[in-house]
Amino acid sequence: NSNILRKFMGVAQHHDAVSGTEKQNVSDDYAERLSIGRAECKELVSDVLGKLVQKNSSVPSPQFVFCDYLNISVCPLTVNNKQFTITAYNPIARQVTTVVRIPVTSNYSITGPSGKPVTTQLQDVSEGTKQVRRNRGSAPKELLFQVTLPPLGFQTYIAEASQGGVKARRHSQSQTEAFK
Amino acid sequence: NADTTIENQFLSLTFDGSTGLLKSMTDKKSQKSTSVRQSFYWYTSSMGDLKSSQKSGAYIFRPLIQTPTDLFNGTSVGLTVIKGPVATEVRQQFQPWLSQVIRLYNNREFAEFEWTVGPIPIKDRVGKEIITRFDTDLQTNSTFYTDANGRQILQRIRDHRFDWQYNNTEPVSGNYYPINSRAFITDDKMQMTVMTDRSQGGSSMKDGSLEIMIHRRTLGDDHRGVGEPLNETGQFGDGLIVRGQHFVLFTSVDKAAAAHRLLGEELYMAPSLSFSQWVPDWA
Repeated sequence: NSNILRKFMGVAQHHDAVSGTEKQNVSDDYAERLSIGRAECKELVSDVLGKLVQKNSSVPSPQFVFCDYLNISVCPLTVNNKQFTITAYNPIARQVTTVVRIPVTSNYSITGPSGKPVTTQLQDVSEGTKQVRRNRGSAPKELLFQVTLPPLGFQTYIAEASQGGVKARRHSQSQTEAFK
Repeated sequence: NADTTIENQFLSLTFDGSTGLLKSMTDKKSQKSTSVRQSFYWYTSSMGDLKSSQKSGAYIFRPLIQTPTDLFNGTSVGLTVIKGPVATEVRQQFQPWLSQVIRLYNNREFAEFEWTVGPIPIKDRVGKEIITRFDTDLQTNSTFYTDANGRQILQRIRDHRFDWQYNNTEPVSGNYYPINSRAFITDDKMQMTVMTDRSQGGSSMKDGSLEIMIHRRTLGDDHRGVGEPLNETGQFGDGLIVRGQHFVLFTSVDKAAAAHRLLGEELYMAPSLSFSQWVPDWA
């Protein structure tokens, strides 16, 4: 089913889909098709990434998940686990540095690809985010850190929940100044 | 009531101490500043008038009144500032259904404006078309620029067409153009470029100003074929909430093209994130 997203993207090239001038039930149908195609595509990318990151072929390759609602700080995997990895793939043919923002419930330390700790910023999610995500989750905080990605490649960062001690000191808690 | 300034290596943004609105923007490399008032406004969707029965809808943007209403409540947007080692952000609340976060990241040239809009209230039975607008003191001489499918940047001149004599019957929507990835205004020295995360429409209705439509909810069918108003009610039945981002560059004119071309590529092909519970042995 690896070409299913391509088929549905093809359907969505109709001029009404591009401009948003379709009827609501047609819009819902486009959304459903794209969602199905995207789910298939995510599975495929997860398989590929799992094979690429695997260092030892005798153990099963890991499964990767994608969080569709990261823009509203919703990601069950990062909220419900004390330890997880973040893999960022860069599709551009030059090095890219960007900031990753993940929803969390407490403080985490992030270890970069070189094994060194990465500077992070832990802050409360905005009121706008709390309002917009409604029943999709309740992570009260988000963790920000910078990632540097190679051209057409990926890097894996490791997150571990830290509870005081050395790991907690690596973090810089953000300062909030409420003016009004 | 003191003004608040946030900055990184490239930009400095100042917010008005009493209103909390963006007040000025400085390019730290050239040390050039511009006053900027950024706020949100709404146009009333036309349901037809004596001049024409044309309604505003999915195909047609036709405001009833040519001056948009400010969504700033007139007192304060309740500015909250968060400073950290990775990013500095300010949070603004314009209406119960309209908020914005403005971020400056370390070593990134742009300011990120993340707006969350909706559900657009329609209890008053009035369709609304929401815009964000940047009003600067750049001397733009009726000229602004938008891109065509992210490729060629086209010059637009207010109330003017290059190919025919323009009879302006719709003062606002007649000056609206598609923005697929970026729009900018410029004078001889400085340029303000707004990169979008999706295709939108926009214009410059007065010199130094750039407006972009970010959300619409209309109550009439525009009779162009769709047969229904543009009034999606969404999962919860009360209307859609949209969240999107504008990436704003303020640079000298000679640096502007390189800045928006590189950023445009990064936005179009953004890194994809995936997560796993697996933690490798070599960790």
